[in-house]
Amino acid sequence: NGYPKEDLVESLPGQPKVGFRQYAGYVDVDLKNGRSLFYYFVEAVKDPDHMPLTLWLNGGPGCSSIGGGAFTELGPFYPKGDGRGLRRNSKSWNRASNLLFVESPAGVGWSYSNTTSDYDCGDDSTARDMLTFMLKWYEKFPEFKSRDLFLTGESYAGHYIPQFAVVLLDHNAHSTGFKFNIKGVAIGNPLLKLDRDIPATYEFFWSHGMISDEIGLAIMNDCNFEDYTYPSPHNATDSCNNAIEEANSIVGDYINNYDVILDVCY
Amino acid sequence: CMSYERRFYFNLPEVQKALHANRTKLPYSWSMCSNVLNYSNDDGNINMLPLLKRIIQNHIPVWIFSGDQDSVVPLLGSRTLVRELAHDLHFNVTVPYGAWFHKHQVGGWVTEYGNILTFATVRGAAHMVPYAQPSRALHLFSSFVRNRRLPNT
Repeated sequence: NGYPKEDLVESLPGQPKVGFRQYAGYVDVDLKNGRSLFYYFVEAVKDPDHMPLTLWLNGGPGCSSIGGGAFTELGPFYPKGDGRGLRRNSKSWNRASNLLFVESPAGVGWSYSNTTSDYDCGDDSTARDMLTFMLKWYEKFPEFKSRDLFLTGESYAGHYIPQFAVVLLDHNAHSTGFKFNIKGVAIGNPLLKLDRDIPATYEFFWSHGMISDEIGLAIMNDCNFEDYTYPSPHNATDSCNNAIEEANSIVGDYINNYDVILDVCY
Repeated sequence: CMSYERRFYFNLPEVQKALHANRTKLPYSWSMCSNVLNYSNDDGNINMLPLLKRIIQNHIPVWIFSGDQDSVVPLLGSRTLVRELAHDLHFNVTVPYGAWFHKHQVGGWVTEYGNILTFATVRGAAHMVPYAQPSRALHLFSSFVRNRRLPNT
């Protein structure tokens, strides 16, 4: 089927036997600077030749799509308890789609650049590199060029994915040849707009009984998040700052903010 | 505790070899989040709603989903932002806010605007939705790629 034989992953150490194929390797996005992105591709369990392609990016910025997405969340395997093997994820999303995970931008996971200044990056350069990545990845997997493409991710992928989607749309608008066949965008717990997402944290603490009425109301009444810009401290009153400090202290270190009812892993 | 197991596994030389990874022998070990990036702090402030609007105007369905146990980017903010986006696009509610079901249990709550913009929660899920609720997450994803609504019965 024209897939790159050199990227075929025959079997991962300690991996249970499976019926689908996996590929992994590098795609050079800038030969001059030596910038290269690492990918991991998993075929769908059934009928991979007709299933769509889904790209998944994790958040951060700068966190691993392969470590987080593929091997912890929605990929076909989880690490075993001793860290020396893999166990099957029976609810892997490759039951519904072919899956593509990319370490992006360069500097994440095994993606790298030979030019130090490439590690000074941001949303714009990440999206442009991802466009180059996809065009070159399709050269490795030409069969997918016409396949339905879904763009997905979580957290800071709320930035990565929409900006990447718009870069692809711009490409489509200017291309007389190949066009990306984007069929959907799905993002989970996405950072979309900081001045709304930040106060939501304290509303969540308050509405879930994690902070008192007094502190919750103080934050909601005394803090103005509309002009919030990270990393500058926003123009807040002493009452607001004190309430936020107290809220964070009450929630404490024994609560995992990413999953507030999760037990601590000692 | 999977983060410890994952870090151990990915730093095994035989795993990197099997994955054709680390071909340049990087001077640091694999870690979940990068220690070498100098990512622009300012970019976190960019408002994504205009971009989502443009994506939708290109007739591409957008789903925003939220694990309801996450306090870092909680559903309370995402839900409001999706509603504001729908308002900006002059969309009507096409699926009124209500529960969706998975295996005879409530999988979460969902609403849809303009037949193209969906907001859904995943009950009992955290920031990493597919990790915390694998079965419900797969149901949501399957519905998304098949362009089907989440079941309300």
